Amino acid sequence: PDSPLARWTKSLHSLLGDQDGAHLFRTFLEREKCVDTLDFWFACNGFRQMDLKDNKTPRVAKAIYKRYIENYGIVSKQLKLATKAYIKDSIKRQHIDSVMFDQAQTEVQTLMEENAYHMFLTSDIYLEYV
Amino acid sequence: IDSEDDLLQECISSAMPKKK
Repeated sequence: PDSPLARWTKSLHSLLGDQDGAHLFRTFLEREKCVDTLDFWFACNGFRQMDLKDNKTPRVAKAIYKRYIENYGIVSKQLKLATKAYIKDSIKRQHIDSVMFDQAQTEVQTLMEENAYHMFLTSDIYLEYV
Repeated sequence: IDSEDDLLQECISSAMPKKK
């Protein structure tokens, strides 16, 4: 009952907390051309753990913004306008905060839970692995 | 000095699950 596979089906969180699960889900998303959503999700987690006193932190915030939000890619399309405006403004004013991407991450995660995660659990990639 | 891409990659990797 506590096998990795049993955990993967429990929640998106438990899938992403497992190395093999996250890897397989990433392979699936690459094929579906939406791997950026997962990379963004992990980037948000990584960013939250960064030290605000580290001079790398504002540069990482800017890199996340440029790579996923400013470019009208899939992550940008999934986010609410207000969420994007808030992040843009935070970066412009250099108001760097550990939780500045939290709302954006939640929006992407909700869509991932509703769509990609369920598609993954019925995909041939998953079924072959099982 | 690290490029923005390297910093981003490092940030993503730091959050990925590690082998148990």
